[in-house]
Amino acid sequence: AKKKVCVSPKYNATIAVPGVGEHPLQYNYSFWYSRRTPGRPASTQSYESNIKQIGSFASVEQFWRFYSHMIRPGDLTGHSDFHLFKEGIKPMWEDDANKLGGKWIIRLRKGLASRCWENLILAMLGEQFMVGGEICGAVVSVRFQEDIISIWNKTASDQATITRIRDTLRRVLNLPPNTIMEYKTHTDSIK
Amino acid sequence: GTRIIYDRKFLLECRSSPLAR
Repeated sequence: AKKKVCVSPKYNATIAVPGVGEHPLQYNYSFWYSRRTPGRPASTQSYESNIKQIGSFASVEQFWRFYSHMIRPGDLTGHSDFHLFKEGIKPMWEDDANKLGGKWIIRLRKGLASRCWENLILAMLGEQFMVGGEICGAVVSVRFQEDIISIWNKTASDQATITRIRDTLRRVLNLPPNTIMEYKTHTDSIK
Repeated sequence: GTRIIYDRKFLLECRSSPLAR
């Protein structure tokens, strides 16, 4: 009898692995990019279809190979976002890893996004937050008058984790002392 | 368990490695 070979989508997926001589990261990550079409409603479906995965990496060197070729957030125009999430987590509230979570949001005056984004993602990739597996990913959102960076975590009810993320953000971003930081749960954002 | 921690300075140094190009 002929045997049918089933390829599950799970096994078909490409998982990034560190190359020989490269420095592995604690987690694999994926870069995503999204750009909102002006005038379109931001429904879940249009959000998902607007978001494009750029690629995944597993080592420090692979990260730089992506990042060095990417446009800096400060040079983006229009309503655009870069997302850097752990491989397997979609940068959406609806993802299982995110649905009970929340995010720290920092609004930045124009001109600061590129430097802050780089410092944020280097801290995340280097495991500087020290909150176990709580971090899901980070986003930089380029808007008309200001830019926004955010870092998402799994458990919005975990006060110790949220405090630790905030303190690490203050340290690694070297923000002006009057910078306002706001924590939002994703269930609040949906409302 | 053990976690792989890198500081900013080390990550930036890796950028100039031939493997990062």
